[in-house]
Amino acid sequence: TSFFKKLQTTTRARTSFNGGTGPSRGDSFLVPGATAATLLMLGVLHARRLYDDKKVEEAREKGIEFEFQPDVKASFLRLLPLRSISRCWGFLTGVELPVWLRPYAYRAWARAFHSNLEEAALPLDEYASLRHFFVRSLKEGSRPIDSDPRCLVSPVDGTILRFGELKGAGAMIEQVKGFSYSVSSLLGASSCLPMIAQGDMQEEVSEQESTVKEKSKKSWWSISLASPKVWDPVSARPMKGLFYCVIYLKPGDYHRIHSPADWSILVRRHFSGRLFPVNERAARTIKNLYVENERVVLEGLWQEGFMAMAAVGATNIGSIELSIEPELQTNRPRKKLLPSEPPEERLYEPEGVGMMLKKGDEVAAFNMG
Amino acid sequence: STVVLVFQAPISKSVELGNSSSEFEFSIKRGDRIRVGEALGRWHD
Repeated sequence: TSFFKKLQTTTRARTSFNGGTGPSRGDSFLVPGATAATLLMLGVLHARRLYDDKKVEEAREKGIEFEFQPDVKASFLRLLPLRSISRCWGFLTGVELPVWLRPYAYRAWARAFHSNLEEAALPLDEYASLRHFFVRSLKEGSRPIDSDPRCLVSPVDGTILRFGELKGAGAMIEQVKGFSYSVSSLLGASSCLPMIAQGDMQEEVSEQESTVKEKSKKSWWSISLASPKVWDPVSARPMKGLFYCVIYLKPGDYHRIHSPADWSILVRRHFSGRLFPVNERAARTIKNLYVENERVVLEGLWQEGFMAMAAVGATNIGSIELSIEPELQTNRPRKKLLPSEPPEERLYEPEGVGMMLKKGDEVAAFNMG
Repeated sequence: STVVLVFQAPISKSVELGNSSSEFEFSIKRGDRIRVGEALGRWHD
């Protein structure tokens, strides 16, 4: 309301400055009119989003599972310059806001996307832009870390989309009912994903026993990945005890990623892919969503063996910033037209040990645009 | 944005012999809201 009052005062002042002539008086209604129309449109879009979310929630409670259904809108998305849109969005949200406007803007954002402002580490007027506010850190102690040494904790705030054990040929994760993608495509073909060829199933048990004995002699982090297995993703099967979990972050969620356990990150892979939206509707309508989108994969070892974490970007949250490698730049302008470039890979030093992280340590952050 | 976590976790001998039970158990359900630091799953010695 105060914003509108201020706007009205400004437009009145402008009108009187121009002498209150006819045309300038007419113009004075254009700005508030356009603003009101924009706000109305945003309100309608938000109401529709809430309605859709509610419908999805109700369907989930009833046990109804959505099936994969490609549609025209999804095909149309492929034609849009989503990377440029994302970068433009990042530029707009990075514009510094006047100090007086900041609390109003961030409160409006929090109300629209259900963020808890009481957890923000800084007073609202200290976040210079929406981009800065979006990636805010939290007050000390806001996220207590489960100290049980026999538990794996969530690396992010979000909604659990899928989880389970990887079994069967190719190690596939279901995107939605009726469509799956392979973990090797998500993590990269050079991944050290523990897989075994189907013919070697008989040898698996004795192999695992010997690995366990060998592991107990060494400390878990000193096992080198210098000689990765060569395997065929189609005929290979995941070794027993390989699990996955997919977590979706809504726009209002805390957008920093933390370490799910004590682990050693050996490799980082950056896939400069597309930037499709990753909401529930997009997952239902766009094939290979997580495999096609820009992402950063961190791969390493923890006390129980292999561990990898893929941070998948989206149109509005396109860039991923690593606190363990601040120089990494994502969501850069594309030089090639083809989206299927090989990932850019970096081995962390010292070789075979990598970068050690404790459970709960901050690893990365998702940025706007 | 989305985060996908892939990890090895302990399995019991019964799984190796072909039974379906697993030593690692997720403590979450689909659609659950989770926060940083909350347990995704646990295993027992």
